[in-house]
Amino acid sequence: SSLFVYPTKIIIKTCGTTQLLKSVQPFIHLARTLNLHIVALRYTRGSFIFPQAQPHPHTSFHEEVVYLEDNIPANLCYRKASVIPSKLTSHSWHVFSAAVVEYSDDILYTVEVCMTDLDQTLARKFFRHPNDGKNGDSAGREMTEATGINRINPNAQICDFAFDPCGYSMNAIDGDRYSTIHVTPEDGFSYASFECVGSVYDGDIADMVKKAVKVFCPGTVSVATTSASNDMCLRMKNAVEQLGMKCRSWSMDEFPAAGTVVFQTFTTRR
Amino acid sequence: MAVSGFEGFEKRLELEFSCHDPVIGIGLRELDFKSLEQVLHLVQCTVVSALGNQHFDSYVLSE
Repeated sequence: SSLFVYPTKIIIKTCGTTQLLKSVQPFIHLARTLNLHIVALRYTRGSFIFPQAQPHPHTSFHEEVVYLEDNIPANLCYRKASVIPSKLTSHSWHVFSAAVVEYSDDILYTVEVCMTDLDQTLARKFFRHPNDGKNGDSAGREMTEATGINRINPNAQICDFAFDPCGYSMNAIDGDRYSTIHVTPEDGFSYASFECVGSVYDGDIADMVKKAVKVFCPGTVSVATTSASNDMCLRMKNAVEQLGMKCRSWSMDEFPAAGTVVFQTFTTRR
Repeated sequence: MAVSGFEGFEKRLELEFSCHDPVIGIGLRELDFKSLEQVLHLVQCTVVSALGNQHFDSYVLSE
C-alpha cells in the first residue's frame, strides 16, 4: 500500500481488507486546518478477488458510493459513479469521481495496471527466505534488483519493502512523478499492480508499462487510464500486446470530474 | 469462501485541494507525521518506509 502527499493532493492506495474510505473525512478535516479545501475526489478499484471478506464501507460498490456521497461536501457537485465492464466477468473497473468544477483537459493522466495469475517462477522472487537475516528494507532492495523493477524507470529513486513471509511494495519518485508496485505472490490468488502518472509530453510511459508487466508475466492484465488521449491508450494496448497478450476488451466512460476513463483487459494467448 | 488478508486488488483514493491564498507553499506536506499516522490507523495501515523529494512525500504502507 502507498501514500503520496503533494502540496495540494493526496493519493492513497491500499489493498487487503483495509478501510480506505474512512480516511476521506479526516483528510478533509486536516487539510482544512491548513486552509485547504477539497475540490476533487476520485476513487477507483478493480473487482475484488474475495468481495465477501471486505468490511464496511467496502462490502459493495453501492455501499462505497453511498459512503462517499455522505462524506464529501455538497459543493463537489459534478459527481458520477460507474462500473466499467469487460469481457472478463471477474474484471470490471469501479470509478467514483466528484469535483467542484467540470473536468477540463489536463496534461497529466494516470495509468493503473492490475495483473493476476502471475508466472509462478517470477512470483517466487517475492517470497523471503526463512531466517535470511534481512529486514524489510534490505530484503525489498534485493527483490527490486533481482526482478528488474529498478530498470522500469532507471531515473527514479526507489523506496521498497519486502513483507514477511512474502509480498512486496515499492514507491518510485522521479521529479514530481510517482510510480508504485504492489505484489501479493501467493499461488492461487497471485496479484501485482503497477501505477504511474504520465504527461502528454512523455513518450515512454507505454514502455514503462510494458517493462512492469514483463516483470510478472501475468495471465491476465487490465489497464485503466484516466484522462489519457486515445493515442496513448492505443500505445498501452500495443505495448502489452508486444508481450504476447491479446486484448479481450476495450471499454470507456466519461466522468464530469475526471474526463475519460479507458479500461482495457488482456489475457495470454496460451 | 472468504480468505481475508490475501485480497490483491487495491482501493485507490485521490483527493485534490485548493487554497484561496495564491501562495500555497508546502501545503499538505506541512501535516505532521503523527496526524498522518492517526488517519492511517483508521484505514488499518502503518508506515513501513518513506522517501521524499522537493516535490512530494511518499510512504510505503503495511498491508
